[in-house]
Order: sequence, then structure tokens, then C-alpha cells
Amino acid sequence: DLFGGGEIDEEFYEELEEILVSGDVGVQTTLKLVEELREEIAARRIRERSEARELLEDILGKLLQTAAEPVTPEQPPLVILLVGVNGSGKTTSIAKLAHFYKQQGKKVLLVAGDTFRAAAVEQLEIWAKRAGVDIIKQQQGTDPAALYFDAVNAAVARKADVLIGDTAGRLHTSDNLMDELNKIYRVINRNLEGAPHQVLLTVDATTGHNAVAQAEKFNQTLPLTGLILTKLDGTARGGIVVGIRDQLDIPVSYIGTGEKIEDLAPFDPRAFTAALLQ
Amino acid sequence: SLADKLQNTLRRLRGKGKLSEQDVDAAMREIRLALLEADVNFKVVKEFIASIRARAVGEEVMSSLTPGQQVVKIVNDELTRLLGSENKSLAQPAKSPAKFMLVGLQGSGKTTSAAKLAVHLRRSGKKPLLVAADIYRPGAVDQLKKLSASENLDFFSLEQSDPVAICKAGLKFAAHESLDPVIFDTAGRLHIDDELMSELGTIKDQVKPDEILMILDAMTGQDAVNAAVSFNDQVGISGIILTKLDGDTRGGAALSVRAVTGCPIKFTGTGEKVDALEPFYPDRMASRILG
Ligand SMILES: Nc1nc2c(ncn2[C@@H]2O[C@H](COP(=O)(O)OP(=O)(O)OP(=O)(O)O)[C@@H](O)[C@H]2O)c(=O)[nH]1
Ligand SMILES: Nc1nc2c(ncn2[C@@H]2O[C@H](COP(=O)(O)OP(=O)(O)OP(=O)(O)O)[C@@H](O)[C@H]2O)c(=O)[nH]1
Ligand SMILES: [Mg+2]
Ligand SMILES: [Mg+2]
Repeated sequence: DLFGGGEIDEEFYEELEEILVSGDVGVQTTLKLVEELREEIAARRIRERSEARELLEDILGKLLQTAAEPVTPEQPPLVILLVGVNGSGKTTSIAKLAHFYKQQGKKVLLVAGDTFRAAAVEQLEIWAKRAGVDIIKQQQGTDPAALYFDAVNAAVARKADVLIGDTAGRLHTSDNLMDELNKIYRVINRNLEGAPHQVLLTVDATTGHNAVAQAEKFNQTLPLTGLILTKLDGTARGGIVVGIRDQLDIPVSYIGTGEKIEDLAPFDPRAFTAALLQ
Repeated sequence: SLADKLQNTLRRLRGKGKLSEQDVDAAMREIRLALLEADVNFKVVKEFIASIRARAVGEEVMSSLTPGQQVVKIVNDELTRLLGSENKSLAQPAKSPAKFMLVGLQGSGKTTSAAKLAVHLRRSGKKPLLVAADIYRPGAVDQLKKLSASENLDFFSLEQSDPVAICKAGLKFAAHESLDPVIFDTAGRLHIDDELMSELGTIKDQVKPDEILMILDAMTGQDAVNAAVSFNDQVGISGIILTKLDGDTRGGAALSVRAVTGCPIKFTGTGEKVDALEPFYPDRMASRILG
């Protein structure tokens, strides 16, 4: 344990850099954090490594602190849109969110917004059945913007409390696909004031520096309200969310901790920081 | 760019006649940061830097007008050498059908790559069979079935819930229908999931694949080594397919996994369509990693 005991020397800072880098915090963010820690340690004349831990947990905790309560509109439906690169966990996370809201007694409606990939609609349909919620869908190849126009109307007509929408996986480097996403966003927004109230970007915890570029490009396409850090049940520590918060001020809303419908939890900065510094 | 940064670092050092340890450290630091920003594993970076240190600031560099570019060339050449491999084509066993098993973490691109591989092999005259052995993920069998149907590929699945039985039956079916090779799509799994890793071992024992290909997402960061080493230790990997290279990830995971496991990278995934499978080019990957 790096903070177990002993004095603070250059070796301490080198080892700390390695812990952060190996957790995918990223090079620039790591250098910045270590520099900030150095300054604090000097300012407070800290000598013991154990005291340095508290200081670092404070710095990270402040940076990662959960944003204010997530947006909920005065009038239902609350509209949540999930976006993210291919395979990052959007469809599975929607199932988990559906379950989460259904447990609270809310009337949930899903939108099978991935009209591109083979069996994407079928995948979400199975989850909708398991969660006990309804789903709006069209056949593969439908224009997703048109689908969302209908879906928002349906949600209002059916008096749904929560509308959760899926989108096809896409790389942020594909201009066409990012334009398509922007169009989906504008169609939802024009059709229902204030919607989508939440736009969640799924980020696979195994992702390295590229996650920052993903968050940046997606955020330029439509306003992200939070991240879902998925697959945190693996050995990856997901440190890249620190850089995303630091550079883009996008908070983590939830974490994915498995492949079952219950495997979703609100983001806990302290637990995350403790695991990161292991 | 790295060349510019090194140029700045090294220009100050030229004409000094002899470099101090600190001077060399400064140049090595720039290279180290570039590789870490490319997501190369930090331990692999350490070893890499140590191995090129002497050459990277040797006579040929210091007598050059553009030492920065010279160093980058040395680094690029060494990366290319490490990434390359003699053994980058698929196994061609004497006994038919050939058997290729696809494994990897969740969402890495296995199912899509299975279809791509089948299309690729059919172009070279083979008659591949796709076997849907993922019975866990909702719609997984349906996904492979649809991909097969739209490409007119032979497909096998069972209304069964035992991946081992499905794979064995798929193999029998291929032999009966003279289909070759058999490509097994398996469920995504964590290397720390003992039960699911043991299942892979059982499929391997029963089917005896000629290739076990790990499908690895090119945007994977430091964890790539953990997963690859674990899959290799527990199941054995004969090759890697690096996916989603159509993005802008630097792809340092390629070097990490190659350096630590020695497994050759056999193909790259460069898009979502079934024709988006390309050979792996070590020199292109090296320049990409260096940024
Ligand atoms: N272990 C683990 N696996 C997860 C988690 N979230 C999703 N997965 C798995 O990751 C894989 C991909 O999940 P999907 O929900 O299909 O991802 P997606 O973003 O919708 O994928 P595309 O629509 O193809 O872009 C599936 O095998 C999921 O079961 C998680 O938190 N932990
Ligand atoms: N852009 C791009 N997308 C890819 C590539 N390979 C796969 N994908 C996409 O990545 C997502 C996940 O692919 P899958 O084939 O479902 O991944 P998987 O490994 O089978 O997922 P699990 O079975 O859940 O573990 C899908 O949206 C694919 O279309 C690639 O090379 N480039
Ligand atoms: Mg999906
Ligand atoms: Mg699959």
C-alpha cells in the first residue's frame, strides 16, 4: 500500500503516478493531480504518506462530487437518451434504468432507437419484457429521428412517467452518424420542451484516453448531462472519468457493475476513489 | 508532435559534445509520455524505453541535423519490429474442418468479427459455418443469425442452453455438410469470471480449435494486458483481432498485448459492415501509436 507509511519522497510521487496512470486516469490529468498534491503537501507541511492519502482523496472527491440532482421535468415524461460508442453498454444500461424506475412505481416506456444493427431491436425487446415495461419500435432501417418524433408523442399520449431511448452505437469520428444523433436530439427537443432532460454517455471502464475524445465530440453534438461508467465489475478502474470531469465538467451519474438488470448503481465518488488508489 | 518535442529537447543538447544522464532522461521522458498517452501499458513502456535508450541518443542521432526526427525514426522502427509477426495468417490444419474460436471481453466485436471472418474466408474459396454459442446475451443468437442471413452464410444454433453442447453439435453439422472452417462465436466474459473462463476451457477441450482468437477493442487502455494475459493463461490465445480501428484511438493496447503475450495480431476491424476486416499492418500501427 503506497500510503501505508513512511515519508514523502520522489519515489512516493513516482509510485503514485504509476497507480493513477495504470488506472487510466490519463497522462495529463495524472501530472496535474500530482502537481496539485505536491503543492498541498508543501503548503501544509505534510510529512507522512498516510496524511497524503487523505489529501488526495479530498482532491479527487471534490473533483468528482456528484452533480446537483439530475433534471426531472415538472410535467412527465422525463426523457432520457442513451448515447455512446459501439459496444459500450447502452442497451443493457437502458434495461437497468427501466428496472430502476419501474421499482419506484413509475410508468416506463422504452424506445428501440437503434434501427441499424442486426437484432438490436430484438435485444431491447427481450429486456423490456424482463423489466415489465412497454417498448416503441419500428423495423430495422427506419429513420431514428422519425421514430423519436412518434415515440415522444406516444409517451405523452400514454402518460408515461419516464421515456428511455436507445441509439445505435457510433464512433465520434463519424461525421454522418454524429449529424444523425444531433438530428435525433433536435427532433426530441422540438417535440417536447426541455427534452431530452438527461443525455447519458456510456463509457466502457476499460477505455483509455480515447474516452476523453469521445466525451468531447459527443458533447459537441448534443449536451451530455452525465456518464454511465460501465463494466466496472472487471479489473479496469475507469480512471478516465476523472479526466472527463476535469476537462469537460461532465459528471458520472451511474456505474454498471454487471450484466444483470439490477447491476446499476448511482456513482459514489468516495468508493470510486478508494478503488482507484488501490 | 513527438518529433517536434524531441527536436526541442535534443536541439539544446547538441553541440554539448557529450550527453549527461539527465539529458537522455529528458528525451526518454518525451517518448514515455507519448506512449502512455497512446494507451501503451505503463510496464511495457518502461521496458521499451530501457531497450531503446542507448540507441535513441547514440552517435547517429547526435550528429544529425534533425535529431528529433532521428529518434522518432528509431522508435518507429522498433515499434514496427515489436508489433510484427511471421505468423499472421490463419491456421490451415491438415484435417478438415478448420476450427476457429472467438473469445474476448463484453462488447469487443466478437459477433461482428465472426461474420466478417466468414465473409473473408468465403472469398478465398472456403465454405464457412458460423456457430452461435452465446446463449447468455439477449438476442445474441438472433444477431449472428441475421448477419448470416443477410450475407448468405451457413449458420448453426441449437434451442439449447449449453454452449459446450452447441459447439460440439455445430462441429458435427459442419462435418456432415462439408463446411469448413467452423467459426465459433462465444459470449463476452470477464477474465476474472471463473465459471465462464472454465466454460471456455471445456469448449476448447471438446472442440480442439485450431485458432483461439481474442477479439480486442483498440480503444482499451491499461487493462488490455490484464485481460490478454489472463485469457492466454487460462485458455491460450493463438492470435488477436483488433477492432474499431476506424476510430481515432491511438491503439497502444496492440503493443501492450503483443509485448506481454507474444500473440500475433492477425486482423483489424475497421467498421461495422461485414467487409470491414483488414490485415494487420505493423508499420501503420506503429505510426498510429506514436501519433
Ligand atoms: N460485465 C459487464 N458487462 C456489461 C455491462 N454493461 C454491459 N455489459 C455487456 O457489454 C456487452 C455490450 O452491451 P450492449 O448493451 O449491447 O452495448 P451497446 O452499447 O448497446 O452496443 P451497440 O448497440 O452494439 O453499440 C453485452 O455483452 C453486455 O452484457 C457491465 O456493467 N458489466
Ligand atoms: N466502428 C466499428 N464498430 C464495430 C467494429 N466491430 C464491431 N463493431 C460494433 O461494435 C458493437 C459490438 O459488436 P459485437 O459484435 O456485438 O460485440 P461482441 O463482442 O459480440 O459483444 P458481446 O457478445 O456482448 O460480448 C456493435 O455495434 C458492432 O457493430 C469495428 O471494427 N468498427
Ligand atoms: Mg445497443
Ligand atoms: Mg456477441
